[in-house]
Amino acid sequence: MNIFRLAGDMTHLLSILVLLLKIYATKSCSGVSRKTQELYAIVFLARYLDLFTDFISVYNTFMKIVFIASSLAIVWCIRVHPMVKRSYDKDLDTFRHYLLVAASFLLALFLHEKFTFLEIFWAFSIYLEAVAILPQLVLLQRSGNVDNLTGQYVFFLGAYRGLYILNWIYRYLTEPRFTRWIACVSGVVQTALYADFFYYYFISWKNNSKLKLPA
Amino acid sequence: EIDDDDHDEL
Repeated sequence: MNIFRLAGDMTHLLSILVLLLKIYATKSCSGVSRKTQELYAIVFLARYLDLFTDFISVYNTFMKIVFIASSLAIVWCIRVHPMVKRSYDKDLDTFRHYLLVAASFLLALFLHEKFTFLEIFWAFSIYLEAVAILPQLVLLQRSGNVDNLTGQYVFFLGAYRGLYILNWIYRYLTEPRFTRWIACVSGVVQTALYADFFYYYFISWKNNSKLKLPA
Repeated sequence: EIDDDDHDEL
């Protein structure tokens, strides 16, 4: 474990806490893409299939359980909780996210570290996470003004994988046999998808103005 | 000992 990866995991956890706070405090999920939340639930379920078989550390197991439980809880809130469900922007959240699932799984069948059930689902989860934010970014562009907590949620979610890139650089420089091309390339693509969001987020922070993504 | 293909990252 290095400081970049720990900072990345804490930023990821923070993004989830900010989203939970937004939904709990405002009893609303306006501006939040249910489809992105569903994709993230699939990402965690596919990536942590080894939750009970491979013990890495207490921290690792604890965080996996937190990520799985929180992503399922958020999807449940948006789908089932009567007050939250009412505020879901159904007609704005129209990205065909099942195509992202199909494409990621197809890619994982061809590009993986080992042709085993766990490794294919792990690669699938890496590819899917790289594109999981797309429905959310499209929703933000369509819904015009973005409330602070939703903007902070997306910012921290994008920043966490950026910190992981620093972690991979650090591990590549300090560990002799460290090569994680699948995670690294996907992580760069994932962070690059946030580029324009980061730009507008920075502008809104600098001008102390409302975050607005151009349509 | 974590061998290489163990995904030790989240």
